[in-house]
Amino acid sequence: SRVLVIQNEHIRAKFDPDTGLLVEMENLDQNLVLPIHQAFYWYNASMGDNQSSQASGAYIFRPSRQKPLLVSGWAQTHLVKTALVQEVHQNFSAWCSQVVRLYPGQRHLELEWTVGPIPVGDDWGKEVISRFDTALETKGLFYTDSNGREILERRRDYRPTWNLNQTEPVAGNYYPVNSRIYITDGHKQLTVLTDRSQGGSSLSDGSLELMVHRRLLKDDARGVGEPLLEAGSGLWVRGRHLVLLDKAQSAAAGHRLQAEKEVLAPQVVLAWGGGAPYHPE
Amino acid sequence: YGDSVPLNEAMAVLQHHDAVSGTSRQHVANDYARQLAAGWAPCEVLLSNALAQLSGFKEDFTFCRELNISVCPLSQTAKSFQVTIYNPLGRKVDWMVRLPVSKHVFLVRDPNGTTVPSDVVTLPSSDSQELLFSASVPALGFSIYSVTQVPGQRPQAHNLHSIFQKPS
Repeated sequence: SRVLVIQNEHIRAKFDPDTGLLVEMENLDQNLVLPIHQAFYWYNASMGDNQSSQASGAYIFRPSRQKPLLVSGWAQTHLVKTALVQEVHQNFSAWCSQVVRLYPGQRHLELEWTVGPIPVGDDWGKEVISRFDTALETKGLFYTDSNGREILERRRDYRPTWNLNQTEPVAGNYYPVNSRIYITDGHKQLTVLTDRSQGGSSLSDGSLELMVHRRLLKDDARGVGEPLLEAGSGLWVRGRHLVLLDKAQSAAAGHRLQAEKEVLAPQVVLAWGGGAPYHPE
Repeated sequence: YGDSVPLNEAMAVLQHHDAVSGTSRQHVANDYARQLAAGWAPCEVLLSNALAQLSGFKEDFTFCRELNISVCPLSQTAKSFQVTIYNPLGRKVDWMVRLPVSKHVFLVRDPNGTTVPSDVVTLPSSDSQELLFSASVPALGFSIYSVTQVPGQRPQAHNLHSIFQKPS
């Protein structure tokens, strides 16, 4: 069949044969199937407008419009399958690519994203996100962690401690994600683990997004005195999102154990070998 | 002599919200990175001394800081080398090791000298290869694997499927 599939004993991931994008994830152990569309988008950073002169900058995230633009609706793909790894290499653009990976025994999908240098030749600052869209009926709720320990429930356009008059429909719903963000319909849960702190949100039911990189052209007048604009051609950044699909009631065990392995990952040290014994005897 | 104080101090300086969230001028962000990098070097000596004492052999340990972009001069040139994997978790982990290597076939042995399955994968849209093997590492401990190049053999290509043309 033309459908691109990678799988191991626990997980199967399907990719659209025409666009090369991820379209479905399956937890084989629990017979869970979730149609899921993952792609990269970018918000056009505000330089100030008639509502407010506030620009997007180091302190402030303020996109100029609610709808982000797609980096690309299709990817050039390569499929690699060996006994020890199955991976789909996706090339979205000159400055955005990703490898979707499965190792034997792994209970999550590894998305290694590489973003940058972000082009700003069009004089638009860009705030790049990875967004996962599903049909989960999440009723405006999503969950983000606080320093990897406490999970906080977030409700769109709402604050538990005061009556919010939402003036920033995107940025006003972004929260810090130190290690994980998830959405659930009470039966299935989609969790994304991060390898560093990122901004994240769920701006529509069934959707989940994480900001991976930014490059802006105007200072936000909060004290830094320069835009968030790396010198030269700009930085390119590589990181990983680990995607877990579980039953809602058993999801915590999965993401808590995996997040520990992510944060306290093994360290590799190399040596030529054949060194002298440390102890004389 | 190794020393972790410079790295401790760099981490202490980087508790400032500017370092945590990037709300600083570029030259300040560059200086944060400089302090961290300066702290790594003496810390790597400290780790090497600890590994030498614990493993019982004085090795010239090498820390490849750019494994995430498949750069590691030692594994890319050596015909044989050792891989020490340290696990900071309080439980045993199985972990897939990926190392950039030259275009050859390699034999990987575990700490007991038993050969473990390994693969060499050619990274699409680049001409570099990575050696993969699964390592089992004890809780709060380390395992030492040995890697040896098998002369005269070439890795088989694994790229099975490529979509180049843009869909209609």
